[in-house]
Amino acid sequence: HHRAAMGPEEFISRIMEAEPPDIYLMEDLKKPFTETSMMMSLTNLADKELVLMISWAKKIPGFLELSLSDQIHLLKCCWLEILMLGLIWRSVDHPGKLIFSPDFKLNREEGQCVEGIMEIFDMLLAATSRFRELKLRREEYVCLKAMILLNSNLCSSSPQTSEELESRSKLLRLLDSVIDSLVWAISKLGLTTQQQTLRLGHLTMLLSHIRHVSNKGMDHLCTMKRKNVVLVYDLLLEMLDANTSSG
Amino acid sequence: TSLKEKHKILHQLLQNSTSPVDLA
Repeated sequence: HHRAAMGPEEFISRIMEAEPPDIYLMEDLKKPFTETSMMMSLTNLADKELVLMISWAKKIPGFLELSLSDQIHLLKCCWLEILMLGLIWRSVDHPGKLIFSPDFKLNREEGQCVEGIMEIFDMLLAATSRFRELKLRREEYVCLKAMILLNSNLCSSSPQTSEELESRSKLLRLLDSVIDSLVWAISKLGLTTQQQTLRLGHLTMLLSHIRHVSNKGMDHLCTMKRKNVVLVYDLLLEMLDANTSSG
Repeated sequence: TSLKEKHKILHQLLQNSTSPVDLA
């Protein structure tokens, strides 16, 4: 009920406040990387970021009002997309580099030491360039991230019980709030109505690219884990197993 | 396996009222 009274400005301000702090890898990086050392650094960082991602999701107005099962399903469907959008945002002002954290920055070429990762790095760099061209604003970025989370599991099996139906309807209302907020953020940029519509289209279309890279990244991580290149543990393992077992 | 058992850490972090930063 309180959400009905919350306008886009307040919604954006709440999700801006929910933004996680910078996360540091805090490891002595021994260069040149080996396949294992790079994969271990990437997965260690992802594991730390995942813990803060749960905290972030909980601060999105209305998220905790969804059923616990919806909360779990949404997070397990989108975690890598969220990590990738964060990476893109950190890297947007650093052409040719991927800023995984303030103390873990990689050039495209450094991806050579991990089999199959260069292709993923290139897709991430291409998405970053596109966001750079569009001059993505922080307000828009936080809306896109919330959109990824709330949209991640929308086309799965239809709700059966009344609790599931109620949660589903709350989820749809929440998505409306996020879309309203993104539209509002775009409206503040001094564009014509047509330019605003086009910008909304371009930004949301980029989300399908991020979903695609995330799927590639998921396959890659599963391969690395299967080949014992990297040990995956803790929350990341739980999320990954969740992902592989659900197909 | 129930969702709760399958996603023990995730479940715990979602339900816990203390900051996950502390748990990390």
